Amino acid sequence: TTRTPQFLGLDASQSLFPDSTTASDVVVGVLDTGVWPESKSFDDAGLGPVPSSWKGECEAGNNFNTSHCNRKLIGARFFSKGYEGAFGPIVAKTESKSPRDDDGHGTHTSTTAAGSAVAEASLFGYAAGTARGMARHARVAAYKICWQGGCFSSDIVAAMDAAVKDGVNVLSMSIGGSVADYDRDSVAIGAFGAMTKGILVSCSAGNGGPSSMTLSNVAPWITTVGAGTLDREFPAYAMLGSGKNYSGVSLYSGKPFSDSSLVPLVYAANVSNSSYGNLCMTGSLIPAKVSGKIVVCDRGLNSRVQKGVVVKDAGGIGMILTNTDSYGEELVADTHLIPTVAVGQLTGDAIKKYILSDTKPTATITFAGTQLGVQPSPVVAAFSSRGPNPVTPDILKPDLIAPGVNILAGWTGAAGPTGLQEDTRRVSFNIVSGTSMSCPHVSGLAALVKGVHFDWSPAAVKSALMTTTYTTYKDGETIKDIATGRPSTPFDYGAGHVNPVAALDPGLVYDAGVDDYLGFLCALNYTSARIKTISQQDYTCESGKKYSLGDLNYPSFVVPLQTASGQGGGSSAATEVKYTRTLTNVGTPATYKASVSSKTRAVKITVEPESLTFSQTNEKKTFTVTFSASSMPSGTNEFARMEWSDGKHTVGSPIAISWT
Amino acid sequence: AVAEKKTYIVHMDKSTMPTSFTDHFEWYDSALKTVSDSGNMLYAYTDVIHGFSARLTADEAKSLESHPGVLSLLEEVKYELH
Repeated sequence: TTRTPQFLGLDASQSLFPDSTTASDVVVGVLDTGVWPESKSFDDAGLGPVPSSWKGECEAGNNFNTSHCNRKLIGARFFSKGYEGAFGPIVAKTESKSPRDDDGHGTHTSTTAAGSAVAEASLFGYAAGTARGMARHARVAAYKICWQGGCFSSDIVAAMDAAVKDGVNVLSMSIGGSVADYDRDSVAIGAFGAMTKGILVSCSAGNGGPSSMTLSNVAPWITTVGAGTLDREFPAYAMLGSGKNYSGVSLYSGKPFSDSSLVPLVYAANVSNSSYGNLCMTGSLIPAKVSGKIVVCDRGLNSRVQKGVVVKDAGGIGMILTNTDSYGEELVADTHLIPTVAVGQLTGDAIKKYILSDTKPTATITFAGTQLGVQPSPVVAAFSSRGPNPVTPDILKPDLIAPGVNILAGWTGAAGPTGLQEDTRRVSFNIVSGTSMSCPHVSGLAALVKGVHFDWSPAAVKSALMTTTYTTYKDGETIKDIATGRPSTPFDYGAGHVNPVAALDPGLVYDAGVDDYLGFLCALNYTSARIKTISQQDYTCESGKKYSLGDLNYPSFVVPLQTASGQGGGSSAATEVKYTRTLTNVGTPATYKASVSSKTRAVKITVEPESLTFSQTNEKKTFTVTFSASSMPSGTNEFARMEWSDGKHTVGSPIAISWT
Repeated sequence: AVAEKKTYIVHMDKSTMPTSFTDHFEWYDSALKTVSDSGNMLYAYTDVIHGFSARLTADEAKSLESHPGVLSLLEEVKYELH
């Protein structure tokens, strides 16, 4: 990617990161749509031999042979039996029955995680710079599990099974399915198996935001990644006949309008016979009313770029893509086939008002390239799925956020940047958005941490990434939510925005192993058979033992409270909840002091002991957090933050308190 | 009428494998064959889970669920790119 290395402080802190020898022992496995091996991001110059522990393969198939792998792309496999079982045999004319990526998504995610550095990368000149993966010295193994018809669980589990056997260290999975209990969720089960072998599994949180409880991949042994913006935008402007000039974004690269040529402007809803005409669905526009005009289309239902094609097919010459209340002011730039500017809801409403008020509305669209240094940044992406955790509300998810908006990374040569069949353009890099893009950022950063601390467990790496995040801007204001324009909460950003330089030296970690997660399953009252389905182990929860979800050694805290019945939800009757956690010193001897910052008076939070002294590395110390809460109306959420600090390190944990 | 087949992931309790089987693949195959003559195993899983996936009718799946050593059956789920 371009820009994210600078945005995350990777470029400025090169000396802190592992040299190519150490880092290149780390293998990132990416389960996705496959790989485009010709991408320069898979150049293996400077990399030593493939790690001797690697047992993976480069599987030959349609348009792909074993020589497509090298010392960078060290593995490539494909899993299609489940897909073919449901859809019938793969037709080689339409998709490659091989690891080859016909879609682009898999090449984008794998190069984001661990692509080599490529100078002078850009998409039609946009987002120009040196593109590199987060762990640019790490090796990549691609596991193709997604096909034109979707990604099937039997193939996904087969790929996870193979990746574990092959010897990956980090698994990156930018996919999601419906919410299910952990023993009914194949990704959660597969991830548990991977975790037991020391593999960190990083998954996308989903794009169901800004609605609450829209998360996927929420098992506590998974690292769940939401999305935020960068300090980069691609401004474009809609100039109206009224003289008003509105800003939006665009990645359009074709012939622009001449600056002075105002052309007729129409709202799609007014030039269609369809009840959903405003959405510019295929065939919905009346060519006689659209020809030669700029069309305002509302976002939703069909893809953003498809709307441009619909306008073009009806004879339109430009498009203003307007957000509705589902998307607010979040602007997603696309490489449209006709001049297009995407604008927020407020701007969209103003433009529609102008169309209504003027007998001959006109407009033109101009493009302003790439803008850096945009503030505030990051902001939580509107599409990023939000908590509370729909399966176990007691575990805070997402775990953290990372860049996932307008990310430039490698792309397939088999499809255009819009993914539309009509798009015959071919690009080496593409700019796309989604938690699919934020997930491999964290996967790559986890590989970086793993390169420095090869002996750390997946939970320790995850803890390092989570406890070193930031939740405020330099001016002290909380990271904003673009969906509302207001400060976001841990239900939006989890522990905060990833900060990889700090994650290399977290000071302390909340470690957890298989037994901790088995205890968590006991706290969920899982039977031995259900536990075995997940863990492949015979494990019986101790009958006399009190298991508590809150005691899982997790780097964040959720306190679910019941509103006292019959007290009108406003009683001051206090509920006391105690959580125990254990910190492991992964730094030098030091004394850490606890502090809690909270804006709520409804909950008193105390930490005992308030100070922990570690005299050696790997020493463990236990502490208890007590939450004394008044009753609040059902649906109330309050947030706080706890930090342990020795003056050099800050080990931060978000706290969410919910009354139901 | 031919009953519609769907893919199921079958979770097996490897510790209960009868000693008459030399390896778990053989055991998985035997379990599958007891419910379906035409049962086609898609994958045998060995590392992240113990079990296999196969195309089965609903009746075959129900029957397999009660077979000794079967922990659970999960119907195929479609995931989407994010």
